[in-house]
Amino acid sequence: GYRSIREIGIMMNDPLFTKQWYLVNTGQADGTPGLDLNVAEAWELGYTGKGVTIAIMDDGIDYLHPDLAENYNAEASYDFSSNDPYPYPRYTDDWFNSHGTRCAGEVSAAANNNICGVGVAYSSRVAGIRMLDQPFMTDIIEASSISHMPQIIDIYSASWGPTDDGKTVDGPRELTLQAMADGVNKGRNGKGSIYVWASGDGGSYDDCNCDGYASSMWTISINSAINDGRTALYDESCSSTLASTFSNGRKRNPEAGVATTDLYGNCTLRHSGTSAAAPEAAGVFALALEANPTLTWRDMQHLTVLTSKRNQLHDEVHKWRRNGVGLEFNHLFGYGVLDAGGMVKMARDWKTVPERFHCVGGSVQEPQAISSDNKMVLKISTDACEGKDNFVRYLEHVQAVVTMNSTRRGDLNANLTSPMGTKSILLSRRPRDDDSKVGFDKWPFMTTHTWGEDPRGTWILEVGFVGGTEQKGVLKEWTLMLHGTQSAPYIDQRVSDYQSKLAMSKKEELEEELDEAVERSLKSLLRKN
Amino acid sequence: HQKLYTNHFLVELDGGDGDAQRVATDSGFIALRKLPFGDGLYHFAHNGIPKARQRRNTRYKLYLEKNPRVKHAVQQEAFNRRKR
Repeated sequence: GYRSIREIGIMMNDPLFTKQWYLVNTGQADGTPGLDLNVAEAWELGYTGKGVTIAIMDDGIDYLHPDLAENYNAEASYDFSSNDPYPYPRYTDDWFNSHGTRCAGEVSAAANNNICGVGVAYSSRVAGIRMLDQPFMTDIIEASSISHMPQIIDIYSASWGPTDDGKTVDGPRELTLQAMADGVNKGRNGKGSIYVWASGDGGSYDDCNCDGYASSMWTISINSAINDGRTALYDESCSSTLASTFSNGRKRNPEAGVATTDLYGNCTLRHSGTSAAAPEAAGVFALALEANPTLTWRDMQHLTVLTSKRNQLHDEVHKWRRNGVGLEFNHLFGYGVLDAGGMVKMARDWKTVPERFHCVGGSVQEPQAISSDNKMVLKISTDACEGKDNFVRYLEHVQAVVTMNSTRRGDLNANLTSPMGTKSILLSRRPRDDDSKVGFDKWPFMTTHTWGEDPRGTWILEVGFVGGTEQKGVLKEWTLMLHGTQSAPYIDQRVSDYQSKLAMSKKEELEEELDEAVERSLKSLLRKN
Repeated sequence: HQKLYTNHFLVELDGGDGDAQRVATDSGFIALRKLPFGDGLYHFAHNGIPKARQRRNTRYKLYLEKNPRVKHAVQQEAFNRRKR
């Protein structure tokens, strides 16, 4: 799937463009040529984000910046920190409030204007939602931001979350959950608001499944790689991550950072942290939305799974694996790096996926002891509500809703194995988490790794302790939640590239549907005889 | 962690924006906005209450809920979010 560097004829007069290796990677700063978002192909096809609005929920936007002013959508912007329609960042001596302006540049910085760099979706419109710059966060401020103008704003990008200190388990409160549910159901005139979340900066000490925003089914959680395909040092890993984009994260070389706009008309080469991941992804999704404005929030996740590429990403800790329907994934990178070219080409011909159903696959309510000696293994055999109206045959998201406590929460480790043999790490060890009181209370551990699989059969949950000292715990409840479609989501899709994951998935679905049809007819024949 | 309570309230009430303004004025609150989801959910703030305090402010909650139009009022808890 690689392209020759010489094919890429994209030349912009913006001074930082040649340093934006995440757009076009020609090997800058010891990077790996070809390892980028492949925006060149999308731009060459004419998709630059026209007509799409992306909201940056952050500490404000310098909407007077010459590289942002042209694409700024004032009507869709608001300041929930100060309660006025002007989300201009508050000045501090250390430019602490540059975060939102930097993220905005990655999405919508204007092209060919000889200023700073170029946004992934340089013709899109960017709205500022200032909501991080007040003494404390509240549920009502988060909810108001996430539900701001859902008929105008298409994509909400968030590069923040609970503290990534490796000992926090937190997520959206009640109002914010209600706002998200309202957004995915009614936003964009019923097609659903698209929420993009940077998965976290906690590094190997943390697990982004403990972040309720990133691990929500309603958000597309994005991780980041550096310019040579390795993981960033601050990357967290978890099974709810869907795909990856890029950020700095390991190298001292200033040009290995992310180039974007900075406060007060300036530019920067050093946008650091995983925060760049979300706006870059939001930009790619904006290109896809321009190619097909009818895409729903679920269509966007399907397109992400089908078009993301392993490319040259490598993770020393977690190996790349294939799930039960042949989709390749990694515990940190998800289904790989976003491919804007592949996404817009597939988006153009995409038919919206069938209706989504929800099934409680089964539940274990009796308390189970967890000890350091051996893993506790629980099994749930499920027919995925077959024969009922809410039968789930092709998986999208799977949640293990778990209540458990232990003498040291950080030493807990949980894995979920699907009937088709796909093993997901629901919870990794978090050495700094010494909680022994709160534990996990009906916490929805989510995995995207079983995407497309047939959920019928036995699911295995393994919970144990990892770490030197003796610990004890109890698992009080495990409920298996299955979310997906009843009919094959890819069988009606038009395949243009027969090497693509879509082609493989469609072929798999055809074969399975044929097998099941034959089985059904045999059974009816036998019944008749 | 020690819980903190802010000077922001979620207020659910019968009626429209005009009624919300009147309820707010009568109780010394500012009606900041109507939430775009749910029914009759409004965001009130009171400048006379500390921005963050370890104890709930029951007096103002009950004062709000005494108003016949108000179904219930919830003082907003404070928590931390970090930029990534």
